[in-house]
Order: sequence, then structure tokens, then C-alpha cells
Amino acid sequence: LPQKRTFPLGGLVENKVVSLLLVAEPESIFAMPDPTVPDSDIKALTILCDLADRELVVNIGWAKHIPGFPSLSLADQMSLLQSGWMEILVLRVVFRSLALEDKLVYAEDYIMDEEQSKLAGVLDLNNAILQLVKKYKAMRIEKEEFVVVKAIALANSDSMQIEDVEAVQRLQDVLHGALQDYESAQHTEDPRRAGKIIMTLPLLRQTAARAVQHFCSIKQEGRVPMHKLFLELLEAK
Amino acid sequence: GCPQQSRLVRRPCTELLKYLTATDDILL
Repeated sequence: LPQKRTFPLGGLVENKVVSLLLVAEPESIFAMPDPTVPDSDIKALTILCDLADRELVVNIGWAKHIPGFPSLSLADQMSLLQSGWMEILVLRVVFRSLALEDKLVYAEDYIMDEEQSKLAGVLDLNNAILQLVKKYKAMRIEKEEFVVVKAIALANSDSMQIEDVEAVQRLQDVLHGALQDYESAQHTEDPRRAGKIIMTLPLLRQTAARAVQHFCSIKQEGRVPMHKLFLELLEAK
Repeated sequence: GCPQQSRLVRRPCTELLKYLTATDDILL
């Protein structure tokens, strides 16, 4: 048997990281749109911003369960979240949408099709997110791979303000190693699968940047109410 | 300017810090 590798996290067995991340994966949240309010772009954007804010709270709680993340300094935890938060939001929408065709599951009770995207003025953004859905659908990404690549996206979010670069590098190595070991155990038929999954990150980064830009312009217009955490992270970008 | 001025100024993120330091049951 290949020599079991241990990690600097006290000898966590490689598949242990995947199972910890599966357990840490938060449940979906609900939009609970008000049926008495007539549909409009403002209503749709208000729902999306409210969902984003609540999902951000969930994602911050999730990040604290990534093996190795709590070992980082608080300042570095904040830096990674300030730079990677939109990628995490987008990835969760993408994963929820894998089972559908040309629709985005922003929440179990808030699924956007092309018409609704046009009405909300987010057609371009949603089409960009749908590109990611198509990419992951084509490679039949599994939940185990999804939870690891989401943690990698956060650890690899290229913040300009990291204080302990070596500690962040160790976190990236742990997560990268977990993905590689998962693939070598589960997908012997495709020795390049781990690389293929990591090669989706540039498109994720680009799509998240488009989302940030779009919501920053909405924020500038001042017509859509946004909660403090979402506003604060938009400004951090 | 002195070296620390050349460091990127970290943006205040009180909300992020609040949730990052909250215990899980508060988050949930």
C-alpha cells in the first residue's frame, strides 16, 4: 500500500479532510420571497442581496471548520474571507444548480430562469454562472470534490494582506493534498482529474469578480436595501 | 513614507469580525 501521508495538522489521514468538510457543509437557506409584493427588478435584487447576506453568515461559520483555517491568525482569516467570499457564494449556487438545466438555484425556494434573470437585470451575470454549472456538470463533479475545491478557493483567494504566508501555504497544501488523495483513490481512471478541477478556479475567480462588480453598481444606485455584512464585504473588495 | 505606511491599509470589517469570533450556536 502507498505510504499513508500525514499532514502538519497532527496526522489527519488524507480522506479525513474530505469527511470533515462534508460534515461542515452548511444546509441550503431559503429566500422566503413575499408573495404579496409584485415581481420587479428591485424585489428580485432585494431577495438576492438578503440571501447573500444570510449565506455569508453561514459561510463564515463553515470556514471555521476547514481543517487548518482556525490555526491561522484572525487577521489572516479575515483577509482570506474578505478576498474569497464571493467565490464561495458563487460555488454554492453552482453546486445547487447542477441538477437543473439553464436555471440557477439561488435558494431551494428561489430558482432563476432566463426570464427572471432578464427582469432582475442579472442576465449576463447568471449566464456567466451558468458557464461554471456547465463546466462542473461536464466533469460530473462530486460533492466530496465540491467541498474541497470550495475550501481551496478560499485558501487560494490571493489576498494582498496575508501576514503569515507560510501558514496559508500549509493550509493550501493540506487541501490540495486531500483533493489529490481523494482523486487517486476514487478516480484512478483519470490521473489528471485533480488538475482539471483546480483549473476551474480561474473561471470561478472571473465570475465572482463580475458578481462583485454588478452588486457594487447596484449599491451605488442605492435603490436596493443591503445588509451590513454584505455591504462591508462589497466595500472590502 | 516609512515602511509601515507602504503596507496595505486593512479595511475595517466589524461585521466580519463579529461573525468570525462568534461561537457556532450564535451563528446558527
